[in-house]
Amino acid sequence: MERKVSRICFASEPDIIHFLQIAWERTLGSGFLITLTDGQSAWTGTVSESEISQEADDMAMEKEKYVDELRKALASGGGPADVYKFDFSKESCHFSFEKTLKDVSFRLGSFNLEKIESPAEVIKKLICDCLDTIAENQAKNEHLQKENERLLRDWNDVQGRFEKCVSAKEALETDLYKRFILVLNEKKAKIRSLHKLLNEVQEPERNIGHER
Amino acid sequence: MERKVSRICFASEPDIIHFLQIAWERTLGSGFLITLTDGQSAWTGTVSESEISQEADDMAMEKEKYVDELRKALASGGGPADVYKFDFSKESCHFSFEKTLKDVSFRLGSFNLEKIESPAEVIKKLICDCLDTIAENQAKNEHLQKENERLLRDWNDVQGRFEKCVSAKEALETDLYKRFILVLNEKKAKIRSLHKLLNEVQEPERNIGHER
Amino acid sequence: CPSTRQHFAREYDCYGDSYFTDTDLNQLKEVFSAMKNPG
Repeated sequence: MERKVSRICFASEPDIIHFLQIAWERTLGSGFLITLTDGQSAWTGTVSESEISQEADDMAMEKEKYVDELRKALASGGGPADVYKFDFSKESCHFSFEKTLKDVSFRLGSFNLEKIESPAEVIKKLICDCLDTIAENQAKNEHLQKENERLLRDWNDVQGRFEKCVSAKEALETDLYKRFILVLNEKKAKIRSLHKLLNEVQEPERNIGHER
Repeated sequence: MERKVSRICFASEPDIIHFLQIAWERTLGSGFLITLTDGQSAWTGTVSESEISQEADDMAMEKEKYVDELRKALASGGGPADVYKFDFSKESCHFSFEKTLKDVSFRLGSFNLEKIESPAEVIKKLICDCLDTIAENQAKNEHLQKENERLLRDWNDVQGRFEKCVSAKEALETDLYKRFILVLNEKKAKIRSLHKLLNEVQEPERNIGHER
Repeated sequence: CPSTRQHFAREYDCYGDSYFTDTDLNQLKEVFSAMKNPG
């Protein structure tokens, strides 16, 4: 089950922090549980998939888009303070929220909640959920840190091998040319000596020819 | 300020979860604040550096070692369930904890707490601290995730360049040998033709020599 | 013996490469690998 706790303030009590927990199984759009607490009292409610669809229809909004708005408003830490506004009546247990866009506010949704008889248990559950999230994040953090160190080691390793390959390539070229030059010069020396021999052999013949 | 919230149970009420928050400035050994809550009531207390030193002395334990034990017991999520035991008397507001080692339990420390008049604020503060920790961890995780993606991209980049260098080195060797062979064989053809010419020139001379 | 030495000196250079027979990849690699570290 996915859970998200946000800090929110109500328009009617802007200095008092409340906590809103949304919990859902598969997707937010398939329905969710709401828990609201001020640290002393607690209220809960359920929003079904059909209620979400109905709300989207009433607003002439595509369901997916509406669910995205719900996520931003209720399950993203309360959203930017000046975008989403919340209100709650402790008398009627009616929770509502709206979105403000370019100074125009429009109602985004509302639910009826029920007051919990034993709020301490709900509050404890909420704190436990927070601690579980902290533990999960820390485990993920440690895993990512190890991955990070491994990737850095791998990068250093392959960078080292790349630099060695570049040096080896340069050294290979130099070395092969050196060897080639030595062998080639042997052939040139042989050609020079054969030319010389040929000249020596052909010289007397030219002299004989001249004499004749 | 460093903060740590743990879930603990008391020996006198093993099925009831309580939350213990420890907060300290520089180091745990320089003193810390304790907050205890059952989701409904809350108690706080302060432990000073001198009290910690005194406790360590009483136990004939090095202060560093004692602080380490405090960290494991109070600021590590409650520690393994069978190692650290906690107890709290709501009447006397006396909090104590002990360590069990090989079936032997010994007292690790105890503090006097004070009951809070308005527990809701303390509970809200504790939940806020949890949410802050969650947000910090998530930001850290996102940063590590980005770092990992960057390192992976860099690794792929260098690995690609390394593979290209290996191929280029092999291609260079092949290419150089081809060129060397062509040039050398040209020289050998020249040597063969000069040698043949020399033989042809030297042959009549040898015949003349034989006739003489 | 001297005559063998003379024969090889006529046929091969001091690195073992033939003056007369065309070389190929394997032979040239063999010649290069037998050469001491060229200065």
